[in-house]
Amino acid sequence: TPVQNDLKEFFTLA
Amino acid sequence: MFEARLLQGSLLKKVMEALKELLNEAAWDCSDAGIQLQAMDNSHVSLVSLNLRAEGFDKYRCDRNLSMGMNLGSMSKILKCASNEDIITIKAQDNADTVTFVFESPDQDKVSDYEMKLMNLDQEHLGIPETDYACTIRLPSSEFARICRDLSQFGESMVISCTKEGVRFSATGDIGTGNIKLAQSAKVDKEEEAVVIEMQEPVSLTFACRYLNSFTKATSLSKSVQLSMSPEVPLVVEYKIEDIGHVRYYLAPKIED
Repeated sequence: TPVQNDLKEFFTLA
Repeated sequence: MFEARLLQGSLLKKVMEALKELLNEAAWDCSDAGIQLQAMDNSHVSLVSLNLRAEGFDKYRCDRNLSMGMNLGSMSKILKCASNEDIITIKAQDNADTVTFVFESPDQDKVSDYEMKLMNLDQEHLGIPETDYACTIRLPSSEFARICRDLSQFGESMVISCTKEGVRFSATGDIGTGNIKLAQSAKVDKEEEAVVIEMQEPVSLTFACRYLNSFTKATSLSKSVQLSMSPEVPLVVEYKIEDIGHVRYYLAPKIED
């Protein structure tokens, strides 16, 4: 089953 | 001092509806360019980015950059007090701890003002990389809302697959499987009714339906919506707001473990 990712894996804290 | 006057107050009411299901609170960052808001939902799975340009306001003054932390539930209650025809003004003194909303009826025979306490929010700001998306799909916003509503009955995840033929939305679960295929519109007579697909390469991604449904609360803002996808990066769902700005939702994909 597909696992939900967290946005922070894609967008870095500016 | 900060003061922004919007003749079409109904837009701000609709923006409120577009935000409040996903976010409990957010910082409204005001500068002389306009108002910006960026916040993630509590689970850090989705992010909302709002931009309202200064020139879209009837009157706009921002002497010093200002970040106003607001409880969106409270703000929503206040904006419900405005009629759709009202002119809405947002104003605040510099480094104030309250913000005032003024609602003027079109013939000025009724003027209301509501003052709300501001919050100190330590907003973490995310850098969103400029992306050249593999697929962008523009479709009627009511169509997208219908697809999300219908398919979320079948499963908690939706697969969005884009090929040169068209885009397919699928969901599967205990009661069965649903597939909706939209073909690229042949003739584009009415722009906002069209399905327009631009594809660099085919993409197929899986997303949680509940966030997609929350995004469609913005449907009343625009007749069309644009989805942008690339392999293994967050989906972007964008609704334009007349000629003043946009609201963009970002949603992290679900990836096979």
